[in-house]
Amino acid sequence: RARTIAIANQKGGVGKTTTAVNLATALAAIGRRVAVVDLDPQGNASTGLGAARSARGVTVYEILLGEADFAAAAVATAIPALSLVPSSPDLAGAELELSTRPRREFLLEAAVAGAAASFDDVLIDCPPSLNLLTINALVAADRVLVPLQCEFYALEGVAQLMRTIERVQRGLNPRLGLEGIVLTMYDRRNNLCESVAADVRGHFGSRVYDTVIPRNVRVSEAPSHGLPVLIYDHRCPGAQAYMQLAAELLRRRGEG
Amino acid sequence: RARTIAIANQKGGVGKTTTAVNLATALAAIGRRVAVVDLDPQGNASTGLGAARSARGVTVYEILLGEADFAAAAVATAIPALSLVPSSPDLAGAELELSTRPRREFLLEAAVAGAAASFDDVLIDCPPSLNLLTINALVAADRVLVPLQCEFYALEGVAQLMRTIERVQRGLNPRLGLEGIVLTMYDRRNNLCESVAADVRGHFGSRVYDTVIPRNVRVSEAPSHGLPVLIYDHRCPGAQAYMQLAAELLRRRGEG
Ligand SMILES: Nc1ncnc2c1ncn2[C@@H]1O[C@H](COP(=O)(O)OP(=O)(O)OP(=O)(O)O)[C@@H](O)[C@H]1O
Ligand SMILES: Nc1ncnc2c1ncn2[C@@H]1O[C@H](COP(=O)(O)OP(=O)(O)OP(=O)(O)O)[C@@H](O)[C@H]1O
Ligand SMILES: [Mg+2]
Ligand SMILES: [Mg+2]
Repeated sequence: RARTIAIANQKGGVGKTTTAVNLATALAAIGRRVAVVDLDPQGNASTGLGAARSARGVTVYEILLGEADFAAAAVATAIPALSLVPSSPDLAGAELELSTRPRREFLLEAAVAGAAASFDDVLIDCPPSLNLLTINALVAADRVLVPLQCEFYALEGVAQLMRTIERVQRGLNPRLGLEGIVLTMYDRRNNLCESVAADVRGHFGSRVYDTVIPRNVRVSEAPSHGLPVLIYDHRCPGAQAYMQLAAELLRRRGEG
Repeated sequence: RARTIAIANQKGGVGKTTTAVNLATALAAIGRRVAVVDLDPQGNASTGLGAARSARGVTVYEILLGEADFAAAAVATAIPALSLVPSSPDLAGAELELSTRPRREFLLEAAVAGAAASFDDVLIDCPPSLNLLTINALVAADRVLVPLQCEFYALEGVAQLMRTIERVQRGLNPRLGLEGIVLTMYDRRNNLCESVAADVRGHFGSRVYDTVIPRNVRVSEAPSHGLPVLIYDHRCPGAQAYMQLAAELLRRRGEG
């Protein structure tokens, strides 16, 4: 089985897509064969990896319908050893459409199991919701990585997210574990950031990564060039932080 | 009928809740009787208006089920003339649960029609999705206000949002109009912001408010005190901008 990480948080705008795209790029740079699955109808991860909207042939939507397998949907990106299973706007209607299918929570899991032949790591970018798409990601995954913006509203949703993860662990996917919580858009000058970060570390302890992703404008510029920030400007603080995150992730697994 | 505005954008973290809470407060400060409907399972608008999670009795969920009317769910807030219809975590399952009901897109509309007796304005805070909850808000509303963060990924989703609005206008709610687009978290020092803002104004022209909401840390501190920023720190740039937004909104309607 490829190691599969769902990148999830129902709070919007906390850095899920940015983490999926850049952590995947860092893992590929270290020599692992990586695929990003864009499970968000917005399709931001697909854009961030340079896949133009018009060029998205077979997508994750066809995988959920059982009409295509992982290999058919995975396309190369400008980054060697990094592939993408692109999003589709049709995902917006998937909740209602797939809700009556048998084993509706396992539609992605079967396809991801088939990815092991060609990939070491699969990262799934989730939409900002705890809907059927995110549940499919949690069922298909071995681990959940939770990007957490250091803001008060973002803190509020963490308990609901942890309850959902526990529910999936108890029922649909007993092997699911928490990879960790990564603090994003961290601004040292902002007292609120410091106090939210202290709260989170106090509550979750070692489940919070040491690596913190700083707020860095180069990170938000990169997607407009269809590039991960690691390629757009590898010297900037954001790119450096994502490389450290990849190293810490592998270290925590005992592979660093 | 009370004037009903849906505050919607499927992109996460663009300032929907912050705009709903603070625009509502500014309208109440000018003397209008206002209600905020929190249609997001995260319940951030409820928290931002000081409604503790344990104190949320009858919620918008009971309204959607037809078990309660608007008046039964609306509770007072610390702000005179501003009421809240609180969220419920049960909204997370509402998509699947309500999808089989007849007239599933009109569940909120009937209740909002009953709000006119007590309110001049109703503002609906939407979740980061184009799901059945957001569709219910677009059907219940007269106008849609679109908060737009000046970031590349946020720009990407606007076309999809406009298509959804047009589809609702053609079918479910012909009276729905675009109130306007408001630029949020604007940082003058950030070139990306300037170029995204120029793009948006070039494309949408006068549908973009003159008032721009600046990035201002006091805005993100206010929710941790359960207060709108207009009350937390009425002199700060964020609070001033939301007051100007309310004035511009009324001026555009010919009521200013
Ligand atoms: N470290 C950072 N520094 C500066 N900007 C950032 C950083 N991380 C993300 N951003 C920007 O913040 C915005 C939100 O990030 P992103 O889109 O990755 O979040 P998300 O959780 O995937 O959002 P959604 O909930 O809509 O899927 C984007 O415009 C992104 O470019
Ligand atoms: N003008 C501003 N200046 C600084 N911070 C802001 C501003 N507006 C909003 N924020 C902060 O940015 C974050 C995102 O804003 P908010 O939660 O209102 O967005 P949203 O669109 O409602 O998010 P979601 O998609 O999760 O519902 C919040 O932590 C909020 O406090
Ligand atoms: Mg995203
Ligand atoms: Mg919100």
